[in-house]
Amino acid sequence: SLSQKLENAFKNLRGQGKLTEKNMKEGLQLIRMALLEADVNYKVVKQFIADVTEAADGQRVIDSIRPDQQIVKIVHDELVKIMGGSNAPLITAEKAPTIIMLVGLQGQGKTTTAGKLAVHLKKKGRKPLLVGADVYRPAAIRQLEVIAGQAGVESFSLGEHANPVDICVMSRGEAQMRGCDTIILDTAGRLHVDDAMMAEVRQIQKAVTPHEILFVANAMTGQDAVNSAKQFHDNLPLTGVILTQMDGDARGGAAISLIQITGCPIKFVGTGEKLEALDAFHPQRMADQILG
Amino acid sequence: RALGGGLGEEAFEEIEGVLIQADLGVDTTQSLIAFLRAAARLHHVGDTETLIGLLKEELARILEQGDHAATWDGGGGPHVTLIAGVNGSGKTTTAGKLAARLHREGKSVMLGAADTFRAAAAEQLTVWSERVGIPIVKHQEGADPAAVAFDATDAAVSRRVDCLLIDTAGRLHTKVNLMEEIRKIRRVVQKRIPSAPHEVLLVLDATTGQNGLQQARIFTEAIEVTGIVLTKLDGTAKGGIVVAIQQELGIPIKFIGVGESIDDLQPFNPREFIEALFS
Ligand SMILES: Nc1nc2c(ncn2[C@@H]2O[C@H](COP(=O)(O)OP(=O)(O)OP(=O)(O)O)[C@@H](O)[C@H]2O)c(=O)[nH]1
Ligand SMILES: Nc1nc2c(ncn2[C@@H]2O[C@H](COP(=O)(O)OP(=O)(O)OP(=O)(O)O)[C@@H](O)[C@H]2O)c(=O)[nH]1
Ligand SMILES: [Mg+2]
Ligand SMILES: [Mg+2]
Repeated sequence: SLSQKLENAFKNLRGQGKLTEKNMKEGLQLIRMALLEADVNYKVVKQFIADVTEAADGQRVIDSIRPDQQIVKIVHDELVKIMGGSNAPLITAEKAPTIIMLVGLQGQGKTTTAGKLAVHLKKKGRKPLLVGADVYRPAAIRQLEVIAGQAGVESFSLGEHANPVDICVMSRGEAQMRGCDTIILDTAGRLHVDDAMMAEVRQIQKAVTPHEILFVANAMTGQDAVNSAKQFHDNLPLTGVILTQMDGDARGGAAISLIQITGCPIKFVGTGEKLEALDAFHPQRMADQILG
Repeated sequence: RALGGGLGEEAFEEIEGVLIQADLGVDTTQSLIAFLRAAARLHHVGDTETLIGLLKEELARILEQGDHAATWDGGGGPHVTLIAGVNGSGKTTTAGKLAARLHREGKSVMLGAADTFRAAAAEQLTVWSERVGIPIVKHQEGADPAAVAFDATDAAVSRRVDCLLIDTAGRLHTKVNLMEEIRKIRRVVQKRIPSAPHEVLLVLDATTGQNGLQQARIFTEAIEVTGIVLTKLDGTAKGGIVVAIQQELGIPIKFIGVGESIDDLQPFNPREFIEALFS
């Protein structure tokens, strides 16, 4: 394990007085490898190790704890600092309906997460409307209808021959008619390099100005997380990230990239396929998981 | 220190960055860099371009191992392909594209909708079966997936179909009960046709990082994966984890997914894949 390897690397630090770039070199290399194995972005790791070196350099070797534990604590605390708040709440509009929009690459869990958010909000006494704006994927609108039924909430769409922008615009009148105070827009998965599809989400955003725009990404995403996050961030005023499939064993280093590039907090994590499987994000636990 | 001519440590660092950012992973990257250092000394390499050329050759040597060509011979009966992988990787879409490809090649094809769990899963595959114009075997949502797999295999035999493609539900390799379910699906198919499944495809999303190797390990141990379909290569992710999968497990990539339309499935071409790593 990382802690065993670090213990070995640092056992000759005792009695050296203070941590220096030189005597930390081997240990920091191990940490660098651990972060890369955890899918933290290559450039992010480079900067991170430089920051940790600076934070640790010159620190007294504390005799009461092992040097490797001291370094791990510095790294762990730096990770937690990057990942920020653990209680970033969903935005609620002053005047209903609150509009939440889910965006992201193909197959990351948007439609399922839309259902989970509906369940979450219903438990809090809200009345959500699930809106099927994916007209491309076969049976996507049907999928959302089934999920709405399972969640016990309302759903709306104009069908797969309609324009997604029109569906989203019309959903406001629909929500008002049905007394729904929250609209959850499920959009189609799209590539950040697909200009037409990125233009479509920009159009939807301009047409209905959602209060919350959540980027949905899979916890097992690798180095590419920085690329997709950057394009979505540049095209839309993102307000949060949802990290799905956290019930797997991916280390989840993509979380660092997503937070740093979008400048947004991770508001929820998906922890299963059932609609109840939506949990709060815990930076401390995530830091442990990334370090392995 | 320079290795002669213009080759310095930065050349190796630059290559390391390219490989890591292509998701090849730390271990694979380190062994490739070690190989390159030795090769550079041996061949007195003096420039980065030649160094990268050596790297591409080594990657080609790794990726060209094994049998990339999918063969569709069921030895007298239907050829059965089982399609598996984690959630959202592109299994159902791949099943549809593969069905279309085989149909275009003049084969009689049937689809089996063994995902009985996820909302509208059977409806999604049904749209694909209609696009291709082929029969589909499906049950009610909530039915036993192994029963669907068995019925589809049975139907393929009695209707003398050339190729049966069985789509299964997404499942995380960490879920013991779901891995047992896919084992059972494989068993019942084999029960109906002893030589089946003839192909077991693991569908892997190119955006997946190091976890892809663990997925391949667990799925192979459970259902003997014979090939990888690497999807979503039309994005910016490089899918480099397949190099580690080839090296460690000897599983070849058979197809790549390059889009969401019916024609967006291509046979794997190692040279093109390697060029794309460096583009
Ligand atoms: N294990 C697990 N599976 C999840 C989670 N969230 C979603 N899924 C599964 O991931 C798969 C993809 O989910 P979808 O909701 O269809 O994803 P999507 O982003 O809407 O897909 P597209 O609309 O095609 O882009 C489904 O099998 C879901 O059940 C999660 O937190 N854990
Ligand atoms: N851009 C792109 N999208 C793809 C590709 N393959 C599949 N997709 C998309 O990825 C999403 C998920 O595809 P599915 O076929 O539903 O994935 P799945 O593995 O069957 O999902 P589950 O059954 O829920 O586990 C859909 O939006 C597909 O259109 C590909 O090669 N390129
Ligand atoms: Mg969807
Ligand atoms: Mg599917």
